[in-house]
Amino acid sequence: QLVDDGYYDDVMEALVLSDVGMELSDSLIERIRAEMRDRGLAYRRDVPAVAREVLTGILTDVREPVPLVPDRLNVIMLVGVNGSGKTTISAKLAHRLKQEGLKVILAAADTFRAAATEQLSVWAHRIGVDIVTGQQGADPAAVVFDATQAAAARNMDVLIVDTAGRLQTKHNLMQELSKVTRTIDKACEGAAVTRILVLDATVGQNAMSQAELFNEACELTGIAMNKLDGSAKGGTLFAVVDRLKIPVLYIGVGEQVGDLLDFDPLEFTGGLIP
Amino acid sequence: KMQDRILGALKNMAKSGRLSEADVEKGLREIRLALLEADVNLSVTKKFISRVQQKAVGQDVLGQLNPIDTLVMVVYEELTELLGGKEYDPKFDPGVKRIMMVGLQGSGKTTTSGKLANRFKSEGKKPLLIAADLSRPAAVDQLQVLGKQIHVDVFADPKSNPVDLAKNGLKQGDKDSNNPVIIDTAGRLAIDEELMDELVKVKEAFKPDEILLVVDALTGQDAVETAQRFDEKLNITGIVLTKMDGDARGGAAMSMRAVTGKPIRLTGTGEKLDALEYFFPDRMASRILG
Ligand SMILES: Nc1nc2c(ncn2[C@@H]2O[C@H](COP(=O)(O)OP(=O)(O)OP(=O)(O)O)[C@@H](O)[C@H]2O)c(=O)[nH]1
Ligand SMILES: Nc1nc2c(ncn2[C@@H]2O[C@H](COP(=O)(O)OP(=O)(O)OP(=O)(O)O)[C@@H](O)[C@H]2O)c(=O)[nH]1
Ligand SMILES: [Mg+2]
Ligand SMILES: [Mg+2]
Repeated sequence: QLVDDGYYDDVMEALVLSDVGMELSDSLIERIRAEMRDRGLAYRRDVPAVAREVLTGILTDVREPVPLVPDRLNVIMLVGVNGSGKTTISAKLAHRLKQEGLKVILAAADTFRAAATEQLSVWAHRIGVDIVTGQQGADPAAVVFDATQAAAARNMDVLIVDTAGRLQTKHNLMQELSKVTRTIDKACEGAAVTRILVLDATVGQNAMSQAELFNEACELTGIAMNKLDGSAKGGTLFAVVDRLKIPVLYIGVGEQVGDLLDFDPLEFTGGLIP
Repeated sequence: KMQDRILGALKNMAKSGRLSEADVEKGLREIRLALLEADVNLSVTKKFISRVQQKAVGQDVLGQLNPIDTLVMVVYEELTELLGGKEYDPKFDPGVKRIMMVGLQGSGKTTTSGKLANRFKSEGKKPLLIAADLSRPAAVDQLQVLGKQIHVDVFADPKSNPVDLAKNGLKQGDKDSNNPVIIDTAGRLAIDEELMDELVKVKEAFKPDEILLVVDALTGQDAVETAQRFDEKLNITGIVLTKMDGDARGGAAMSMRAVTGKPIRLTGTGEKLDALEYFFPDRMASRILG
């Protein structure tokens, strides 16, 4: 069957329903049409492959992620809005890196939410890694500073910092995050620091505001998208990556400690455009 | 604002100040775009726009002198109506005795349970919280910390299971004449049949007056799937929209209301236990329209 406007509308709707957003979906359809024309393709069956190529292109046109550096302290900081999955991803990462033979320590820098420290401590105990905690209500930057000292003293390979959830519009909480970032940079001179924004796969168009404002507060080096085991497709990832060129590193696909996968752009795009 | 948006789209409106069919079309396209940017579900948006179109034409927008204001008024009224109407009263029945909290992971169920208990306490009641999330690490601790902060009893038994907790929590509540009893459950995916069946069993044991689906206001198109599945399984009585203290427009509210018909009762406006407000359809309508 020949491709026609109606078919392109259907593709557009599939993108919008996956949370890709109207504006980006519009421009993607234009790009797909242009590619189809340039390659002299005219059948409907040719569209999915071209669409996947255009979409995957967005996800691969990114900066290089910060590599883990041997023989030095590496720091991974998880940030994001409330309930996105930061604490769980902290535990999943600690588990994975421990299994790769690295010495890992966790910092429970969420000193605000009820039982946040206990939650990360339960994980630390389950996976068998050290954890540095602080009092309820303590300055998160102080807990992080203590953790950097412990990591250096115990000759750790990786320090993973879990932070409290916050909405990006809360100016004072974003300032607090910048302070934690500066504390790490000062205390771990020369360390390889990865700052990951954790996005919930169900998030809608608010993801862009989250990414921009968290990036302003703590210069993100990576993104993780959680809860992709649900029915949400996570399409807002395309607009975020297209705008900020930040690499997507991991996806969360469950609540167990092993439910963490490396991000695969082809697999992710295939989930939207079968 | 919506007016400006539509005016921008109709820059070359006929000088007569009257709208043509084509002008209404352009105006409606802008409204559709605004709703989708606010995370209203695509199919819900389509149905809404066609209703507005019928109404606009019916109200003879085409002939009026100030057509754009009329068009925006129709949109605003239609949206307020869909969200519950101007006369909507979100308050619980004064005799509510049992409330069950459900929803996806991380939506705000535990925090909202604490907020509700706090509100009932301030109304002179003696609520009981049941900690029935035995899967997420430190979930019971979290509810117990919240209970202590507001001096509300929390019934917990980490070795038990959600169904027995519901039954035994109610017995405890009867003994201590607690009112209402609020059960917090573990977050779960709407597509997880096994865990959704567990909720059905908890419902049978708890026999709630209210089952509140707690949904994050940042949610996008998936709000429809989530609301439909939880409603089909549990016949929910109401929706709570959390994290309204951010800049998300909250179109999920419109989507969920459109597909389930169930009322949105409350909104969470912060992490503190007093950050809970009743839902006002007209305020939400202007927030969604932007
Ligand atoms: N289905 C699913 N649930 C997840 C995943 N990752 C985390 N969760 C669940 O999501 C909920 C929130 O996760 P947390 O790790 O507590 O989120 P957080 O960002 O630390 O939350 P705050 O600290 O309160 O901001 C928990 O119930 C987790 O079990 C995932 O990949 N899939
Ligand atoms: N800003 C803001 N944060 C909220 C609101 N409601 C809940 N939160 C936060 O969202 C996060 C998740 O809240 P929880 O109450 O733990 O969510 P939950 O649904 O019980 O999570 P699970 O049990 O893991 O499924 C926490 O960091 C809360 O403080 C709200 O209205 N506004
Ligand atoms: Mg956390
Ligand atoms: Mg909970």
